[in-house]
Amino acid sequence: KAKIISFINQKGGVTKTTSCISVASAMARKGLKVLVCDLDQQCNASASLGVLEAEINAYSVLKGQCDLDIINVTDNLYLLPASNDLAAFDLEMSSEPGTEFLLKEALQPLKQVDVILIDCSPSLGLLTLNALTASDSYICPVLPNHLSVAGMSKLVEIADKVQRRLNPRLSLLGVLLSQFNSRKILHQDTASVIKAHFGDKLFRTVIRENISLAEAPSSGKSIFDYAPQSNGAIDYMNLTNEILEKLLQ
Amino acid sequence: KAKIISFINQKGGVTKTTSCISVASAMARKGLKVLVCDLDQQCNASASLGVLEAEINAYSVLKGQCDLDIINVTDNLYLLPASNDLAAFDLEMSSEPGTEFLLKEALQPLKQVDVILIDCSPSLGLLTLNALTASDSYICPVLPNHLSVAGMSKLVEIADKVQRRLNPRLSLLGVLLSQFNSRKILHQDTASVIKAHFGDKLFRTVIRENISLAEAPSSGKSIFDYAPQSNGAIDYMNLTNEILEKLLQ
Ligand SMILES: Nc1ncnc2c1ncn2[C@@H]1O[C@H](COP(=O)(O)OP(=O)(O)OP(=O)(O)O)[C@@H](O)[C@H]1O
Ligand SMILES: Nc1ncnc2c1ncn2[C@@H]1O[C@H](COP(=O)(O)OP(=O)(O)OP(=O)(O)O)[C@@H](O)[C@H]1O
Ligand SMILES: [Mg+2]
Ligand SMILES: [Mg+2]
Repeated sequence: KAKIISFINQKGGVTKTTSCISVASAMARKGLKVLVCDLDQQCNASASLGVLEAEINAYSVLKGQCDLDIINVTDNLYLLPASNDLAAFDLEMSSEPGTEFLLKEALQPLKQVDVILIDCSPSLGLLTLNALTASDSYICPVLPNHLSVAGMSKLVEIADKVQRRLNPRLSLLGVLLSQFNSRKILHQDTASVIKAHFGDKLFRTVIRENISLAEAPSSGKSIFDYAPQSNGAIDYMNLTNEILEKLLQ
Repeated sequence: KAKIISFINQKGGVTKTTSCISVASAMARKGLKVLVCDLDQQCNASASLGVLEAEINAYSVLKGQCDLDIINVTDNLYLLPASNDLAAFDLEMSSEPGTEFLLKEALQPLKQVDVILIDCSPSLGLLTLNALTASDSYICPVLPNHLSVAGMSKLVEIADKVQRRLNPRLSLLGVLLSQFNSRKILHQDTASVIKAHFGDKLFRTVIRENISLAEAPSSGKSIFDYAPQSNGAIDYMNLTNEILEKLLQ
């Protein structure tokens, strides 16, 4: 059975998508079979992996309009693409009994992958609840500034409710400090606030500010193919090693 | 009657909140009476203006639980704070007839302000539709990278539908390029793509990358009080001048 990890933070622009596809690419290079599940109506993860429109997508699968079928993007890397239609999911499915379990149910039959990484939209709505309910653990990327840190307690509060009521195995895999620049005092200060609050839940690996990570998505390539020597590639490979260490404990 | 402008982009982290409160502060310093209306459940605009919890907030007003009452934050600057409860708004109000008009209705009785600036969450849901329906115009902040630019056509498509069906006076006031660093090739490239697509809808003023803007929110001060000589203060004052120019045409 595949290990399922969600990248979640209702704060926007904190590198959920960048982290999800970079870790997926690193795992695929290590020989693991990885599925990226794009639950964000913006379709950023799908576009970054070079897939724009697909008939079989997270919306049509969750709505039961078609059976799950995944796209083989590159060696060992698969994608269940998003669709703009996901914007309607919360309203359409709010009265469906056990609506938080739809993703878990949809991913159940999947046999051919080792890990499933879920990219979420900047929200704590029904789709994100589906991700938390289907996941073994979640990763919370955060930028080293006050507005990013402000909402984290709300996320942990919601995740704890999901763990209590819907998914007893759910745990916080870690908080990931991203776009970090050690020369900026604000970044140092905020990092120590997060460290004091989350302790060893804060990943040792920090993702440094690195323009290659912002450039890679338009090439349709992972950071490892686009700029293999970059800080981005080094940091995300270190992070992936740290994630695999935690998963194997 | 107050001029109403919304800061909207479903892409996360593109400086909607920073732009909304910085322009509001600049307008207040020029002697205009300005209301910041925080429609984001994250409450970032409210927190940046030093207000955490308030009984009379955007949620309780929209739900008709209490009459509109605004907080006087500093000279000429007022706030209708957000609340975490806004997260439930879309589901709770989806079957209310004319639900997109609730904000317009709630702001109608306001007599004592000249301008209302609305901060939105990273979404195109019901609250954002309320903002578009209540507004004379909207501003779309964007970062100079591919993932930020990708969703802009969807935003314009939704705004056009609101203009056709719910609010004939709605127009795009401008696209704002933010966190711009002229030394980065990606930023120059993306800026020319946006310029080619939006023409003179792109504000002449560009907001440069400036750490003071990320530091200011924790001080509860505007950029003009926190770092008056900073690039952030200069750029947002120039932007405000450009906005006022457009409003007076
Ligand atoms: N380490 C980094 N250094 C510099 N830029 C980065 C880095 N990581 C990501 N970026 C850029 O920052 C922007 C925000 O990242 P991303 O879109 O992954 O965040 P997100 O949390 O998925 O956003 P949303 O909330 O909209 O889903 C992207 O344009 C990305 O290219
Ligand atoms: N010009 C700038 N230079 C550097 N940092 C900035 C600048 N403008 C804003 N920031 C920082 O970037 C982060 C994102 O900005 P902000 O929170 O205003 O975006 P947003 O679009 O409101 O995000 P959300 O989608 O979560 O509502 C904030 O932490 C802010 O402090
Ligand atoms: Mg994303
Ligand atoms: Mg915001």
